[in-house]
Amino acid sequence: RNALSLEEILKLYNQPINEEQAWAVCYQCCGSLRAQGRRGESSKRRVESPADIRIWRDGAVTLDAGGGSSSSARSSPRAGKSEHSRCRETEVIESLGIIIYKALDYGLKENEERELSPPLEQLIDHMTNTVEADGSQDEGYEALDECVVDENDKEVVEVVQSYRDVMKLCAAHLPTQSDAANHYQAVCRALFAETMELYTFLARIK
Amino acid sequence: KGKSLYNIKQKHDSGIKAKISMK
Repeated sequence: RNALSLEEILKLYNQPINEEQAWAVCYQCCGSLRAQGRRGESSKRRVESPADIRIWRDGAVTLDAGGGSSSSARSSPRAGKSEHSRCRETEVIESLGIIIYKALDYGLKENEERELSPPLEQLIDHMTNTVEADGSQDEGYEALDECVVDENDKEVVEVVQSYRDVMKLCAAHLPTQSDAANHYQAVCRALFAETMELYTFLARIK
Repeated sequence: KGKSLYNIKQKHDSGIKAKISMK
């Protein structure tokens, strides 16, 4: 197998993902969505369940257009703009944030709440409270938006409007931001490898 | 159940879990 869905991973471990995995899946998923946007293939669709998120052997993370959602919602990426399931980038980000939170909350009771580190809670809060761009925004648009920097010159994202903003927030979580791509890919690669190891072990026992 | 690797607290009305469950 070359990929596992986040749902399979959660069910196999029967426990929530850890925080670093949450950061990594957010970063890698937004990275692939952004790349799709640049190639003009973005079929923007809300993430409906963990089954829609696919973690690949090489550490890539993609949204599975047809994963679990009913065939009526599925349509080819080439479908026209008017098709009902298309939605804005911010809606995809919001739905991703919700699913990632649910993966962090997996197995907890309704009245229990997991204590998240403030930066991760802030990331999810930002993702689930996105702000509509003023129309100039489209995916892959590399506008030099005026950005805020903190005292040690680190770029601070205050509102999330694009996949790029999510990636910036995830990168800011690391000691060396420039290492974000390698680091988060390695985390997802390890998540896939460890899960496959467990999967094979359990299959052998069965 | 083994010791979990994270802390669990009582769900709070103004917490992120409540906000997300309303979405």
